[in-house]
Amino acid sequence: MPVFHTKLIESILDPVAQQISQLVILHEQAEDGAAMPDLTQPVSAVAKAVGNLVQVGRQTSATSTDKVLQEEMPVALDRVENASISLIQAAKTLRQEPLSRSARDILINGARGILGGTSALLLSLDQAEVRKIIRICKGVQEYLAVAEVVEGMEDLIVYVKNLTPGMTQMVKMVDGRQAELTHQVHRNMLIASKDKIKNLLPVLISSIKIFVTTIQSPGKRGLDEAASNRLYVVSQMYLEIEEIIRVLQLTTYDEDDWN
Amino acid sequence: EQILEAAKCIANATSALVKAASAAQKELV
Repeated sequence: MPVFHTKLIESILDPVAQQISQLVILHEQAEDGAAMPDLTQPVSAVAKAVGNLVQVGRQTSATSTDKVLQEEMPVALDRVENASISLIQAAKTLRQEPLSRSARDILINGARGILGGTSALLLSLDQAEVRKIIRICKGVQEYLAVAEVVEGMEDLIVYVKNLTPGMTQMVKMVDGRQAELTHQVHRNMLIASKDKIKNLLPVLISSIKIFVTTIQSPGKRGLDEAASNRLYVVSQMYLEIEEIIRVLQLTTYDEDDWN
Repeated sequence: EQILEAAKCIANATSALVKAASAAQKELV
């Protein structure tokens, strides 16, 4: 079962997560433990990498227009920084007392903290990307409602011309997103909704065309039916986009889905 | 991109640290 939400985050953090798990098992099995080697050098390499991440992260946070990201990122960075301080403390103690069990616990918790903080940071960045996709989705949803004011063929041409770029971009972004998810059920849900929307697009255009033809006909017979059919197609597309927005925001797996 | 690179560096550095810490324990186990 995937632990990390996207393939990118997984590729960065999964190897280190597995190594930390192994260290925890070894630590438990070794009971009193063997003397720890001097870890000052690898710990200072982590501290240096953390310093770099904090600098880049603060810059990103300060320049981002995403307010949620601006709030979340410093919290994750603090978490990574604090974990790095724990590692330095643990290495210092272990240098003096290589068998210290409490120092080993601090070391393991520090490594876990680095992993958790970095994961939170990458997730907050990832969610900012998701919000970008959602903005595109909402733009398409809003424009779908404009279908109700199309009453002539020229309006229809303009409508389709305006709807197409947003729709194309949305489909492309959702497709890119599903390919990036580690979660097969979520991927399938996005693919299904995206395909439904793609299939409904010609149906929408056709329903608007029928409405335009009907409203321009002398008796306007079947106008209510044409309007209600158009509304039905718009609603179906709106709901599918709503479903895409919902699935895009899911970050944890649902056990029932997996079952 | 810069953040991703920085995160990769942290992952690599933490990985090296954990490996070093594991080595002594492995011998014992």
